[in-house]
Amino acid sequence: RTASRPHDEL
Amino acid sequence: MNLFRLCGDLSHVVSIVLLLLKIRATRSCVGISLKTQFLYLVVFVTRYLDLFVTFISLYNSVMKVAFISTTAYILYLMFFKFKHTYDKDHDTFRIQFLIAFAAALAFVTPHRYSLLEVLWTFSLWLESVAILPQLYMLQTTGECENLTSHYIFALGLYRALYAVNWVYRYSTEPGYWQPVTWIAGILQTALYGDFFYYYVASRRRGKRLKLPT
Repeated sequence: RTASRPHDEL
Repeated sequence: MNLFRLCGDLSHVVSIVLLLLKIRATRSCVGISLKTQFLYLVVFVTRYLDLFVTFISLYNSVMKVAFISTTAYILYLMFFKFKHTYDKDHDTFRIQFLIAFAAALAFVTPHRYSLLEVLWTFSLWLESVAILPQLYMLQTTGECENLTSHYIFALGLYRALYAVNWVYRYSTEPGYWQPVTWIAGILQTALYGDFFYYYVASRRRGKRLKLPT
């Protein structure tokens, strides 16, 4: 499984 | 955005406000690790470079700018304005190891190999250990001012709340999967284990935080 993107956290 | 994440962010903001209050009210940065603050600036700059290429929300962008600028301001206060109060002799943790640790993992664990992704991953790993010089300093001096202990507590609470947010998102958002963020975040929270224990114990006795040395 690939990581979900884009980074929406700080 | 959920309540856990929002409270985590607010806790992070509160921690920075507490640190600024401490420095400005006492006109001194005694007990604060310049090395940890420097690492946080590196963390924020390397992570939030995406400010110029990715837009998530106004909230995210404002927070990114706020984190970079307040941390730069803290470093300015420590490095120039109140430099004479900086406790250099107790701030002796070797941060080269932390930077090497984060750099090594950044090359092994990014989602994909682009400059921004590698830097983002580097910042996650570096943030996870950036508190160590501060905790080490606290450990060698054994005691700190109330505001300083509140600052470290709020900082630890922030990542702990993020961890709850990850569990919540994982169970409610199909496809939400961030293994590197999770592992680095849990490592970061775990490093506060001892501190949390002594902090809560000192609050219950209504006394200043005191660590066994």
